[in-house]
Parts: sequence; C-alpha cells; structure tokens
Amino acid sequence: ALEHDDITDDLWDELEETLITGDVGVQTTDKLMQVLHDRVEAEHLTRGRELRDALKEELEILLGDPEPLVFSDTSPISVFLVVGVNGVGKTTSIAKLANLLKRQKHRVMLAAGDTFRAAATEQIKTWGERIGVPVISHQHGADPGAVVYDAMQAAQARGTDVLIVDTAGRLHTKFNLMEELKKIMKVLQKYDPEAPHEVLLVIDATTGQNGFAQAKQFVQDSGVSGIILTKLDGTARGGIVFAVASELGLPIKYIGTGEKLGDIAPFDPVQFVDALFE
Amino acid sequence: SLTQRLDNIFDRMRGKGKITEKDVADAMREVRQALLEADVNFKLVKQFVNKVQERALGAEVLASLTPAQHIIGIVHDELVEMLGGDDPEATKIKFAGEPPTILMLVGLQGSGKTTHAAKLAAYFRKNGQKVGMVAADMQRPAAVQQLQQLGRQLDIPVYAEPQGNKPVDITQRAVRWAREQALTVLILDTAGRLHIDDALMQEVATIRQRTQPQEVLLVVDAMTGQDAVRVADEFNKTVGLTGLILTKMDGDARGGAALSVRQVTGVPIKFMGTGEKTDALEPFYPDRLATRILG
Ligand SMILES: Nc1nc2c(ncn2[C@@H]2O[C@H](COP(=O)(O)OP(=O)(O)OP(=O)(O)O)[C@@H](O)[C@H]2O)c(=O)[nH]1
Ligand SMILES: Nc1nc2c(ncn2[C@@H]2O[C@H](COP(=O)(O)OP(=O)(O)OP(=O)(O)O)[C@@H](O)[C@H]2O)c(=O)[nH]1
Ligand SMILES: [Mg+2]
Ligand SMILES: [Mg+2]
Repeated sequence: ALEHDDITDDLWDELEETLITGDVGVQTTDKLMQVLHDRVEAEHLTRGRELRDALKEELEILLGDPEPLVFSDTSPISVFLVVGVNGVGKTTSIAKLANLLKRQKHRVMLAAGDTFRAAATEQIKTWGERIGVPVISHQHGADPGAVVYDAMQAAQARGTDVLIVDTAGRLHTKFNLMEELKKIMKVLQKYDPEAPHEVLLVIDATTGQNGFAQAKQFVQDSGVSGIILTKLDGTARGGIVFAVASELGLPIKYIGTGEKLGDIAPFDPVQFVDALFE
Repeated sequence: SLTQRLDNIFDRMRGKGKITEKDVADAMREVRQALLEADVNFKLVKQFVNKVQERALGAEVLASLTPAQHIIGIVHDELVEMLGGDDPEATKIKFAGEPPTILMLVGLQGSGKTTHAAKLAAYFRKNGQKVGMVAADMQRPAAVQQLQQLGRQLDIPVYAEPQGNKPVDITQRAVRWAREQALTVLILDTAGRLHIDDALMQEVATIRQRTQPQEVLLVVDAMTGQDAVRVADEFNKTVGLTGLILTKMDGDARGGAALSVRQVTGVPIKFMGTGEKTDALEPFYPDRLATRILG
C-alpha cells in the first residue's frame, strides 16, 4: 500500500521511529530528517514510496563505498590487529575471518594476544585446531607484546602471509589498557613499519550510542582501518554504524551473523539498509 | 549536559517574567533528546516525557525562579522511581527455605554471565556461604575451562561434565551434587543465546523447571541500545526473571537500557558489574544510575 500512498505525518513519524529504534541515534536521525524534508521540497516528492527510497539512499551515502580488506603490498606478511571492548565477538570473528582467508588459499596464523582473561588462550587455540591454523600463544599473564613478537618470528619462519592478532577486550575509557594496545602496535611496527595493515574494530550490533564513543576513542588511540559488526543475527540493527562510518570515515568490512565459522559475510550496504526497514 | 541545555532555554526568557507552556515544551524536547542519547527505549521515552511534562506544567515550575533545576529534579525523581528506588528490599537475593539457594544466569552472548557467576560466588562466600558454580555452557569453545579457571582463582568448586552432555541434564545433576556437598549457594552459568532462538530459549526454560532456582537473573550489558526491551521481554516471557544484573558499568555507557529492561520486566536490578576482576560487583543504586542516565 505504501507504493501509492501520499506522504503523511504518520509516515514521517514511522520513519523516525524506525531509525531511532534501530540505534541510528537522535542526532543522525535529525540530520537525515532535515535532508529528507529538503529533498521532498526540491524534488517535489509526493509518494510514501519515494520518501522511503530517498531515506535509503541517504543512509547508503552515510555508509560510504564498500572497502575490501587491505593486504600489504610491500611485506610478505599482512598483519590484522583486532580490537574492541569486552565481549563483542573479537575472538570468534578472528576464527571466522581466518577460516575465510584459509579457504581463499592464504597461509594464516593467529596470535593469542589476550593473555589476561580466563581461558582466552584456550578459546582461540580451540578455534585454531578446528580450522587447521597455527596459534602462537604464551602462558596466562604473559606480556601480549611478547606473544606478538613471537608470532611475527613464527610467521616469518613458516611462510605465513596473514597474521591475525587477537587482543583482550578493553573498555575505551581505560587509559592503561589503551596504552597497552599502543605498545602492542609498537612491537608490530618494529617488524614492519607498515604493520598492522588493518586495525579492525569489532562492534556488537546490540550496542547503543556508546558504540560511537568506542570507535572515536579507538581511532584516537590505536587508529582503526575497518569495522566488523557482529551479532546481526539478533534483532538489533547496528544503526550506530551510520554515525561511525560517516563521522569517523570508517568502512564496515564484515558482518557477523552467528556463532559458527560460516557466519561471516563481507559488508553489503544495500542489504544492511534494507534490513533496517524489515 | 541536560542541565546546561535546560538552563539555555530558561535563560532566554529571563526578564520576560512567566514561563510559558512553549518553554516547557522546548524543555521536554531536550529531556527527550537526553534520554534517547542515553539509550532509553523510544516508546518509554515518549511515556516518560509525557509524565514529566504534566508535572512540569504544574504551578510550582511555572512560578519557579530556577525552572531548569526544578525540571531536572522532576526528571531525576521519576527516573529513580522507575528504576525501583522506592523498594530497596527488592534488590536483595531471595534465599531458599532449605539449601542450596540456586541462582541461574541468562542473557545474550558476551553480556558477562560467566564473569558474574564468579563475582557472585566470591560475594556469597564473603558473606559466609558455601558456594559452588555449574559450568553449563557446552557450546562456546573453552567456556567450561573459563569457569573452572575462575573457580580455581577463587578456590570455589565448579561442577562440570564432559563435552557432549546436555545442559538440561548437567544442571539437574549439579543440584544433586550441591546437596551432596552441603553447599548453601549454587550458581548456574548458562550459554549466551538469542531471545529469538526458540530451541535455546526452551532449553533455559527447561533448566529452570528442572532446577527450580530461587533467582533467575538476566545479565545485561550497560551499553545495550534500543533492543534491550525486546530481549528482556522475551527472556521474561519464556523463562521468567526474578532480577537483573547490569554489567560493564565501569565504561561510559549512559545505561538507559537499564530503565527499559526494568520497566518492561518489572523485576529489580540487583547488582552492577564494575570491572573485569571478580571483586568488581556492587549493589544497585537507583539514584546514581538516574544521574548517569541524565548525563
Ligand atoms: N549470535 C552471535 N553471537 C556471536 C557473534 N559473534 C560472536 N558471538 C558470541 O559472542 C560471545 C563473545 O564472543 P567472543 O569472540 O568471545 O568475544 P570477544 O570480543 O573476543 O570477548 P572478550 O575477549 O572477552 O572481550 C560468544 O558467545 C560468541 O559465540 C555473532 O555474530 N552472532
Ligand atoms: N570492564 C568490564 N568487563 C566485563 C564486566 N563483566 C564482564 N566483562 C568482560 O566481558 C567479556 C565477556 O564476559 P563473559 O563473562 O565471558 O560473558 P558471557 O556472557 O559469559 O559470554 P558468553 O558465554 O559467550 O555468552 C569478558 O572480557 C569479561 O572480562 C564488567 O563489569 N566490566
Ligand atoms: Mg576474546
Ligand atoms: Mg559465558
């Protein structure tokens, strides 16, 4: 029925509700509503369908063009550092990505950089065994920088071409934990000034407005080259990424859609925006 | 901050004398924005702002020399009440007539259940209880080891069974074990699950039926957004909840999800997680959270 209906106040309210309940955020939503009002006037839009399509276009613009994973073009080993706050899905996403890259004929290795949390090393080692990918780890409580150093050595020795580094969950507000992350990066940079070639920030789709604060702080402290948005198999829409992408210029590279190895997909902005309206 | 934004509205009309209904409407728009930025549920914000507006249009505010403070006061009071500030007894853990008292933790993936099983264990042991934990997550890699390691750190026994056994059976046998060990508190850690996964939601409903816990606590990440209401509602309808634990409060998430889950389930927030270590557990203070939500 929307196809031929006029634009009504109810429709404006419905669209605003869809955005806010999708965690797009009130400020981003207000900006989008303003842009839409301008477009309705400028383009003489009259149908509900036209308004909804215009909104989808504006949302896609905020996301930017899809960007693939960046591999090193100067060094034989591409290093991907995976970061984010606690429990968002870093370790699981690393397993999925490693599996994907292995199937694409890459020689993958994992570094168990979370030496803090109980059974973090066992968790990633279990994944490594399941996928058939070597995992470099130290004992619980070891310096994560030492694990990374070891991993770079091992990667060089074994002809690895992709090293994915897992890190402990850390709240972006914890100064000493963010400093620890900078130290890990320095170890990588000693080996290859270009490393890490990707710093992938993992964001949980159930996160509200705090997701933006997380991204902003990680950009400042470690730099971020791409986002992995997880848990989209739930009912949360991950709308915070519109602000993260448009205001921080961060590309969403992958989405997580479940707890199994196959539950990862390259980010598709059109599908993502459509899902917001389902 | 909201105080500054409201001050701006009311400063504008200083010297003009009375506050008008329009000034209050402008103020309500600011309150709405602050609550949405704090992740309070969209529909709940509407109801809440209407309630505040009614009170704000009362003679007190319209005649007040400090209308901004007055409105903030009303908002703060309403938040505290909604968060359960009027019933501090509700936040206590309900003990069983005969031991063990069983606490079951449920929630979405990564919300902090396993960590809080350990925190609760440490807390009860400090209060003189004989505590045990049950590693009933048989699906996440190394989940059992995670709880076992935490148990070793705290010197608290962990009941675990081999891979392949089912959580509904493990938890039932764990209760028998707890009685044999003369434990007074037993904490069941369950696997993270989606509220829309029928099979897994049935699983926790069955665990509850079979183990008859005194407390079924939904573990909720403080940074959860608008989806919190739906998640809490589903868990409450399918499993039945007796309380909530709000985790990762040591971050800077405003925590508006707490208001939403408290409102939709009607059950009290019993604890807050404020760090990764096993001592980072605090009782819930509604007025502190109200201040934080307001930003
Ligand atoms: N439903 C769903 N669950 C996921 C997804 N990604 C990860 N998870 C689950 O989320 C939980 C946390 O995942 P982890 O990989 O341990 O998260 P993490 O960021 O490494 O956690 P910490 O290292 O403790 O900070 C696990 O139960 C995962 O199975 C996803 O895309 N969908
Ligand atoms: N900073 C902080 N981190 C926390 C808190 N509670 C838990 N965590 C961390 O959050 C991450 C997830 O915690 P878990 O206890 O594994 O979460 P879970 O709900 O058992 O996860 P699943 O079993 O996969 O569903 C870990 O890195 C914990 O250390 C808290 O209150 N503050
Ligand atoms: Mg991890
Ligand atoms: Mg767990």
